[in-house]
Amino acid sequence: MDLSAFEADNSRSCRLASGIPEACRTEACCLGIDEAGRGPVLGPMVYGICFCPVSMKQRLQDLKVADSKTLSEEERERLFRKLDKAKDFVGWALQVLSPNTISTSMLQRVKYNLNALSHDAAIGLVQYALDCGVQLKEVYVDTVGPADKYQDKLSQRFPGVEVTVRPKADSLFPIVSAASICAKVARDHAVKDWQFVEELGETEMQYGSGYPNDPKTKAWLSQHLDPVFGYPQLVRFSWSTARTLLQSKAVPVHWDDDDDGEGGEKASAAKQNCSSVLSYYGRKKNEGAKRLPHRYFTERALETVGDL
Amino acid sequence: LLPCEVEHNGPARVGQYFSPAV
Amino acid sequence: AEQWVVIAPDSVVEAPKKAETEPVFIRLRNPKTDEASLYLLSNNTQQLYEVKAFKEEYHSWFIGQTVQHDGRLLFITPMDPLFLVLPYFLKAGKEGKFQPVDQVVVDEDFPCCSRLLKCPKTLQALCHITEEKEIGGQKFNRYSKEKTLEWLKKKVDRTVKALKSSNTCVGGAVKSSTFIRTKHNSEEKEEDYIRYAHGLISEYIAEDLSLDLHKY
Repeated sequence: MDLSAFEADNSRSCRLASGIPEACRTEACCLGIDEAGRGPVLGPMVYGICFCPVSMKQRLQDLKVADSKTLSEEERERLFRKLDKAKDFVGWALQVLSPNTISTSMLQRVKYNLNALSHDAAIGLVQYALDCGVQLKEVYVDTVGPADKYQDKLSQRFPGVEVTVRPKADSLFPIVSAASICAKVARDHAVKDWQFVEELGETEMQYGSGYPNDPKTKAWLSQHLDPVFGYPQLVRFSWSTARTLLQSKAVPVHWDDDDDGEGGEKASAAKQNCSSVLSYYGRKKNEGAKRLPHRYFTERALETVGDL
Repeated sequence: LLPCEVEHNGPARVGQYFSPAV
Repeated sequence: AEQWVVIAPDSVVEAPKKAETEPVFIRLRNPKTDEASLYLLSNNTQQLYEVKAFKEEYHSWFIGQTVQHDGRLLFITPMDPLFLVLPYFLKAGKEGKFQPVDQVVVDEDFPCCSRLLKCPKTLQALCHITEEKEIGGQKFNRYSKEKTLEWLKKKVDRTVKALKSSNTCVGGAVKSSTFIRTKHNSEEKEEDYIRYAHGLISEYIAEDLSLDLHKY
């Protein structure tokens, strides 16, 4: 699988796709959607679609792409090669969501959470297939959030397409399983061949499963935490695992908008420091107050230095 | 000049993590 | 921290001829606040500079391969040493006596103040704020309010010129300092400039003198 488009800048998200089989442009097709790498604290999340003519579902089943979750990395690789060779009737496309995109989306001021990100990735891929001329009739997808709401959303978005949202769709529908293999293989490659834009020298890539509760992953996170800069972009710094480690082991960093929208101690302290409106009326006592600096200096944030 | 306050004085791997651009 | 980020004139950092003539930071009595403030004497005490800091919240520096918590940017600018010497003459002037200058410029809390007298400009300029007598080859000085006010007025006039040429907003309206008008703002009157300049000069003198200058 050629991930060079993603590797060129792995801080950004990227779409990769196979060619479109001619049969998919002329016959009614089914399309499966699945994801890989939702839970890990490292690496991208990949959304994948796989599509083929409805009439060729049996051929797909014969490729034995089912039960992808039970497969080893090598077995998935082998099945992907099978799918890739079946390019006369199977097409695929992937949306690789970089860990940086996931983190910044989740942390930006107007929050863009993981479910919304997932929905949009899936919708984007389906639209891509339609735009490429795939004659889409059926879409099968695993649940992301409440199944009925997701099904309604997709059905409204793609009228005329029969949408089926089911938990564990990858074990029910071979086309979803095929999508799952594409997504997982892409994620495996992306992580194994990760190019660190941070010049860290030889970086140990033995991070275990990448899941937050894996001791090997936790050890890797501890070893690769820079006290000032935090983590390399491989890490999803919006994950609570990463944030907790940063809070305990990295140096404190304060931003102008630290209190915005987060309530908490500083906001309530600020409220306590507010003067009563009544204090602005009435005669003020002569407090022997210090002479205020001239506005020339205050407007320019300049002040006298007492000591270095 | 950074738009944040870093509570630290000392070495930092600026060249490795920080890529200035005009 | 052992380093700071500073903008300073070349004259400050010009290589000194001897180690003992390197520029030095000193703490002296601020003529406005009476508290300690930081100043700098250039190599061989040729010139006095004041130290101001650009300071906003939430700043730090990357300097090479280090991070510096202190996010201030220091500005070092030349300053007339007479402003720092004047408070001592004001105080001594209450006695009404002529005194040698090295007996006037004395401060228990800031013994470095005597170094101001080594600045060539200081002794040359004393005549602007004092009356002078010479007896037996020795000079004696006594504070003169009239001379001081005249000297301060010249400072205000120069400041007005500088404000105009730098297009500084001195009017009552609030305007961003980065906002540049294409047309000259005719609403800013001469009085606004003088008021503003008086305020700036008052940053370097005691309150009573500032009030006297305002009347003058």
